Amino acid sequence: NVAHGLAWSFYFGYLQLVLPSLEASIDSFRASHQGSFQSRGSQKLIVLIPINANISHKLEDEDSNIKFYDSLPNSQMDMAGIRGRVYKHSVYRVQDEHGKTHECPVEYATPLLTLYRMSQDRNAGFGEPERRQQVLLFYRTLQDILEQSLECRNRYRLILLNDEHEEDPHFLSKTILKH
Amino acid sequence: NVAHGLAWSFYFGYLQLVLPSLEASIDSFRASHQGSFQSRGSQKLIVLIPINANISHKLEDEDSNIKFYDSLPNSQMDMAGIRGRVYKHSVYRVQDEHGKTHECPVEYATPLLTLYRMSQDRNAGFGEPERRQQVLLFYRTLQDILEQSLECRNRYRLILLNDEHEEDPHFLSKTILKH
Ligand SMILES: Nc1nc(=O)c2ncn([C@@H]3O[C@@H]4COP(=O)(O)O[C@H]5[C@@H](O)[C@H](n6cnc7c(N)ncnc76)O[C@@H]5COP(=O)(O)O[C@@H]3[C@@H]4O)c2[nH]1
Repeated sequence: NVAHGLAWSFYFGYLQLVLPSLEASIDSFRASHQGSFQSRGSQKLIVLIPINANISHKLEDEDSNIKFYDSLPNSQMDMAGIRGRVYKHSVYRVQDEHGKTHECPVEYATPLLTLYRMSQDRNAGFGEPERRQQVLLFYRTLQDILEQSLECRNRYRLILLNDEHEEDPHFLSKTILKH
Repeated sequence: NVAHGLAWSFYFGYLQLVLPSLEASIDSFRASHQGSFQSRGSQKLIVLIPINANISHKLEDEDSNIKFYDSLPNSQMDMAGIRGRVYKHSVYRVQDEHGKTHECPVEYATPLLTLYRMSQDRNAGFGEPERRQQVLLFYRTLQDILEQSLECRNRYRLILLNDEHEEDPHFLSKTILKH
C-alpha cells in the first residue's frame, strides 16, 4: 500500500526532523519581523491534504486572500551524504472575512504529488479510482503516527480538503482559518 | 509494498526534477572551481543503495579516502506551497589506489532511511528480515523507472552496496571508482 509507506516517509524524512524546532523558528521569525508581524497567527505547521491529491505549487493561485509573506529561517542538516541539506517553511498571510490577516506556516503534503503522478503513469500500478482511497489511507496513517509521536505532538494541524467547495474562491483561506 | 512506492516517490519527487539540469550544474561548478577541479570525475549522479539500508549522513565517516569538496549550485523551486525549496548535491573528492583524486556528486538514496526506521518501529508493519527484500525491490523498481525515463537516461549511476566487505576500510571509495 503506497500511501502507508509515503506517510511513514513524510514522518521520518521530514516532520520528525522539522516539527520539534518549529516553535523556536517562529519565535525567531517574529523577532526579526517586528512591526509587520501580526499577533494573530498559527504556531503550528498547517499541512493541507486535498482528497483528489491535486496539489498546487503556489497557494496564492488557489485563493486571492492568501499571500506569501516570507520563509521561516532555514534549517540545514547533513542528510544521507548531502552536506547541509536545507529544510524551510513558507509563512502566508491569510485574510479572513473581516479583512484581518493571520500569519500561518502552511504547505501541502508533498507526498501527494507522488500519489497523483503514479495514478497518471501506466507503469506505476494504480489508477485514478484508487487514488482517493490512497489519500484517505495516507491521512489516517499520518494521523496515527503523529498522535503517537511525543516530539511532534501539538506542533501541526492536518487539514483534509474535500473537493466539494471548489467553486468558492475563498474556500482555502476560510478552511485554514477555521483550524 | 513500501519499497515500490518509495522508488516512485524518489523518481517523481526528486530524480525527475534534478537529473535533467545536473550536467549544466556540473559545468557551472567546474567554471567556478577552476584550478582546483580535476578533469577526472563523474558527470553522473552516483546514488548509493546499501543492501542493509544503513545509510550514513557523512560519507567521510565511511572511508578516509573520501572527502567533501563542495556543493553544486543550489536549485530552488516552488514546490507544494514551499516557496523556493532548495535541492542540492554534494561533490566529493574520492582518492583511488594510486593516490589520484576524482570529483564525484555522490549521495545515498534517502528513501532507505525510511525503510530502515520503519523496520525499527513496531507500529510501522515490517521488521528487519523483510528489510533486505524491500531494499532489493526498491533497487529493481528504481532501475526500471529510470530506464524508461528519457529525461533521466545516462545521468545517474545506481550502486547496490552489499554488506560483505565492511572490514575493508576503502570499500566505498573503490566501489564508487569502479563505476
Ligand atoms: N537527497 C535528497 N535531497 C532532496 O533535496 C530531496 N527532496 C526529496 N527527496 C527524496 O525524494 C522523494 C520524494 O520527495 P518528496 O518531496 O515527495 O517527499 C518528501 C517530502 O514530502 C518531505 N520533505 C523532505 N524534505 C523536505 C523539504 N525540504 N521541504 C518539504 N518537504 C520535505 O518528506 C518526504 C520524504 O523526504 P526524504 O526522505 O528526504 O526523501 C525524498 C523522497 O524519498 C530528496 N532526497
